Amino acid sequence: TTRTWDYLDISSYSPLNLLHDTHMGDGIIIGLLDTGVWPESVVFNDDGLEPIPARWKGHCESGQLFNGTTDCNRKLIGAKYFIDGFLAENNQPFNTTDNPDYMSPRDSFGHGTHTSTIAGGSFVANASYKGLALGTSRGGAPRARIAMYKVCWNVPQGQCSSADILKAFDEAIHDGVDVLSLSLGTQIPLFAEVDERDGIAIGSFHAVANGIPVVCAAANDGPAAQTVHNTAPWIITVAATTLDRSFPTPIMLGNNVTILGQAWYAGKEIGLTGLVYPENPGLRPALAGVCESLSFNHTSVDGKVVLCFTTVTRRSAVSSAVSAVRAAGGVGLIVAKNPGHVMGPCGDDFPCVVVDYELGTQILFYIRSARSPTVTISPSKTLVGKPASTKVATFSSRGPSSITPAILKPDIAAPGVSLLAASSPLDTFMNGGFALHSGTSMAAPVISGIIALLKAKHPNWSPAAIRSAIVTTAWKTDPFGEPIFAEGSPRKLADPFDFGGGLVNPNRASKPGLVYDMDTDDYVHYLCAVGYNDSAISKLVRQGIACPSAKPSVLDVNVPSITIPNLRNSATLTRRVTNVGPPNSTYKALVESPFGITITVTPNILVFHSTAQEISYQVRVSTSHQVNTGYYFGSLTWTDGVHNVTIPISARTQILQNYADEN
Amino acid sequence: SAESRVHIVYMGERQHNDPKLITKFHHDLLATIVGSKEAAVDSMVYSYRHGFSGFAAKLTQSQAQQISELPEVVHVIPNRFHSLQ
Repeated sequence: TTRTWDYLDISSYSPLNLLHDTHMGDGIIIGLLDTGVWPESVVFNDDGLEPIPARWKGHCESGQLFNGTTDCNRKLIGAKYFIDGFLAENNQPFNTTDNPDYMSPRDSFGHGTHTSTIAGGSFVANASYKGLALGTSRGGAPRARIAMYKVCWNVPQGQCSSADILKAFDEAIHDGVDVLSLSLGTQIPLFAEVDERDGIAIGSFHAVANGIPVVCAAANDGPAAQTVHNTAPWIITVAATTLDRSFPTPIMLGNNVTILGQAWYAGKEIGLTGLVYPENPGLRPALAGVCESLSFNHTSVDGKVVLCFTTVTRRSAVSSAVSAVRAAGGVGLIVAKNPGHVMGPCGDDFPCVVVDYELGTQILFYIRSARSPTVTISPSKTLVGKPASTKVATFSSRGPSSITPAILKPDIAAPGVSLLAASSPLDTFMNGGFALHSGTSMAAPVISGIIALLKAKHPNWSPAAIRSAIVTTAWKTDPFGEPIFAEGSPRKLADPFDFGGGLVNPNRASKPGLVYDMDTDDYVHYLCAVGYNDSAISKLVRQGIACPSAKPSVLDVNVPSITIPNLRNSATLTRRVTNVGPPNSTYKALVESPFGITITVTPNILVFHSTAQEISYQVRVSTSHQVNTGYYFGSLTWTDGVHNVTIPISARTQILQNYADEN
Repeated sequence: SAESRVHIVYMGERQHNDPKLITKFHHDLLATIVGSKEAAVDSMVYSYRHGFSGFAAKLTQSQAQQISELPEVVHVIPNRFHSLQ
């Protein structure tokens, strides 16, 4: 949060942007379902805030080490905790000795404090993690109010019961939050929306029906395809990108070659030290140098820096290597691995520096060629701006949706790698009140903060209109015009299954020109299209619903994207746009067709005037491919010369349908 | 199968605007399955009554099956856990 908002062009120093247009989100209430808050954190200061909005019906609940009267203020206006579902499921009291936590809204994990800072934290100057990422921390909507609904408890990974989550939704709708932010996921395979066992799809349906946008993390199961969670069409699903910021850490080899690794190392320079790579004699020498199973039987590492290699992109391999090297008396670690975007400190100022395989191999060749290889490791620095580039994070879950591939997910991307925000003192990554964390958990509240600003500017926009505004105006490149890559093996240019509409562009989202709006009828259309029965849908919306005898097409659901997972010959689909710009406007269609696909838009000019503010159009999509293909990507843009309203198009030809393509 | 586990009894949009009436309705409905008002109060974990209608309760598998067959009920779903991302 010391870089995110400048990077997204809503700097507090610039007088002309969405932040200032909306008085920084003043009056908007952001609800979060998370691990609670650390109320003493300086990010919850309420300096200069007006009284709590009169419409607010929530409150702060007292509990263990949390005084509902004194721990809340004009910034933190709601704090409740929900544990009955968690306890009832486990049939035993929560053991807070083994898992330190508080029977109150107080956060031990730090996760909820972190996400709420990102969404709506107040200004805090000189925030950093041990001097790294130094700057002014703030939320996306720094004058918005925060309401925390603690539903996750400090057991490994943080566990949140769906019974508790649903109760939090129920209360948040009653209390009057304006946007809800959930940084939670479940396990794959997923359950269908209305039958879903997680509560989020059901709770969010009712929140959205009450005009409350619900923002969810896409989850951290990437970079594999079809891993995105929280895929219901009424949810705004968020992928994670990197910032234009990194933490280069110089590794100077004894041959005077300097390599810039990445680390959060804030200790002293490790001066001219022996450098080793553990190798066994025999046929498989490299086995000893695998980070997660280091073996020092044939290598002395005492007082030296160790190089290891791993194919594991997650943090676990680094953690286990650090333990092994420290236990053997090593003074530093260099890890060669593919990028995972899950950096972390390695204990008390122990240097563990990550490099890629190419640079790791260069270091290895130096070790093998030198009689007494040496290295110097310097403290990490903070690099902001060029040449640090934007990438979709390795861990960020990818589309298409495994439940309904015709509904594009994720919807949008936002920074979610190494974000500095407040945390709990019990967070082992925290220093001086702040911690750097990564995950789609961090990307989701970036969007929630931006939605708070959009709600302040356009209080009458529906959740779907807000989603449409951010999707159709998103950057397809980084804010400086450079391409966004999607991390994985191999790294490739990002496509809609990596980042939905693209990287969120808050200023343009405030003036989208046209929106693809949806209301309950559209969601009923979706539920009929995907096969839910009349009775279930009728109870869901408390109206008599009879799905048409000719099942509606899911391709016609009015989402701001077109995704056709099974195109055979041709398909025709309908979309409806609503003018939210000047009443008299004329828009022209610009099509970028996916490879081998022909797109025809009818009409290709839309004329809006005072009595026609909503217009439907049809899109005919036909394929020239004669084999089952993968997805090809394109776009459809409506432009009036001022606004460019772009939706992504993804089409996969399936001559042979429902066919597992693994020949 | 006689072990009680938390289930969510989901009933869709609210039938009334009065939250107290909704909770009373939930207790009455649950009582028809678990045998008494007292047992219903004991087994209920939450009554969802503001944004939508439903409740969470500790139910055996057969009780969950019975309650899912009531006309007011959309679905009965087992409780499940989420994790932080």
